[in-house]
Amino acid sequence: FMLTPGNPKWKQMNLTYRIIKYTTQLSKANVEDTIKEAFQVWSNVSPLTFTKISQGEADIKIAFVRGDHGDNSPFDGPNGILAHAFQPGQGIGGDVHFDAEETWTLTSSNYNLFLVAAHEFGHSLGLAHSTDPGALMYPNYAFQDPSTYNLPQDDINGIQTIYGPSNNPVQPTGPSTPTACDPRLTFDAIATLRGEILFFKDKYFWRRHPQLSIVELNFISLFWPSLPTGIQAAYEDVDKDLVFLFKGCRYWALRGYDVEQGYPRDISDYGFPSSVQAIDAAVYYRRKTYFFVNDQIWRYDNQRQSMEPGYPKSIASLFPGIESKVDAVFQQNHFFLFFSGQTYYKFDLSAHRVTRIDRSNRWLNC
Amino acid sequence: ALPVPGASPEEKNARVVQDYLEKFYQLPPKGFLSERQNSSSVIVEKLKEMQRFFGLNETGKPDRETLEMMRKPRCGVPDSGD
Repeated sequence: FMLTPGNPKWKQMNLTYRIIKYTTQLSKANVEDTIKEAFQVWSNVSPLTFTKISQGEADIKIAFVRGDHGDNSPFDGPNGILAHAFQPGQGIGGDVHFDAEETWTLTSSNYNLFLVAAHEFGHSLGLAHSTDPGALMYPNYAFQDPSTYNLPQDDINGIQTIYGPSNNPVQPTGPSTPTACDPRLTFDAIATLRGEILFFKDKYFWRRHPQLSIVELNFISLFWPSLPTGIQAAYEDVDKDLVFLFKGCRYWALRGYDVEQGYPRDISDYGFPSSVQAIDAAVYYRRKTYFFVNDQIWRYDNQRQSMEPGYPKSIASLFPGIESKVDAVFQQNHFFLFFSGQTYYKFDLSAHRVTRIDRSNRWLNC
Repeated sequence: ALPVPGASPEEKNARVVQDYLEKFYQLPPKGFLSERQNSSSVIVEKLKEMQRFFGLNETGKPDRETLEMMRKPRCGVPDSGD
């Protein structure tokens, strides 16, 4: 996190706010509820309180304005700059302006007012932008579901550096963004997608570009707002140009970056018995889909569309050298790349043996 | 950055970069520095500062991933300085 240069802060903990100008795109009640929830993100983790007033001079004045609105920081129309805010202080200090020419929503459609407002209030309280891509104070917009929003630890650390800990007897904590080169890094699931490789972890995924071998971290919800976090298994069916994602006994299908209609569905579609309630990893190869569940493997015949007889078998019986639980797996050329904990095993499907063992995060250029 | 009609892709990208760095990395607006200074050293340094902030390769050049980052919707508060 970063504090605004000069470390400006409010002297008083009990702040007032006033909504001076509303947007015509949402009802007044919706705007007021959303603004209140956005302030609660900060009052939940600090000694600060926020009270709405309707008359007089408030500490934090909020307005939806367009273009050049007299503060020497003109807005730029739809997209681009969404909003801005001023550091703590008198007059314009603490004030928040939203670009009235944006489409403001309460949903995953661009742009969700709650997330932008909570971010701007961070500036009103003295926070600058964070370089942590998972932090609320990261400069770029990234949708996350407001109903399950949990302020990241980076932002909690920032606001508590300025105003001290929350008065709650139990100090609130938040999620931390996984770091690619953390040697303890493990993956939830991995799948290829039209040449890219997607590495899933918690509410994030790294996207590795094939040629450039650049790896970028994104929220799952930025690309697929309807998907849950904590994806457990994933595979690409290259013949159908679909990627299947699994969590618990449900699964979704992606076509490129679109979620297919009619999902989620139940994994019993594949013929799993009800005793199988979740899948650890999955991979598709030559019209067969391999599912890894604990120390067992199931093989699904995509042509016959049924589980093959004689399964499940032990994983080691099909893939000698793969002895521990499989977290994730993907196929590249004639190799299966198995990931278990912080280690990956390169299994040669022709030689039928492991030909390389290395650290999992090598795939994130570490 | 408002597109300039008839501008080449390179000119468009240069405008995106200039506009972004002026807004968020305190690049002095064109005309405040001699053309030579602006085009060679200050822009490269500011580009590297932006790439460092976003964890990109610090090439000092407006490469694809840098331009992609500059086009993402964001907050109007600068990433460095007041």
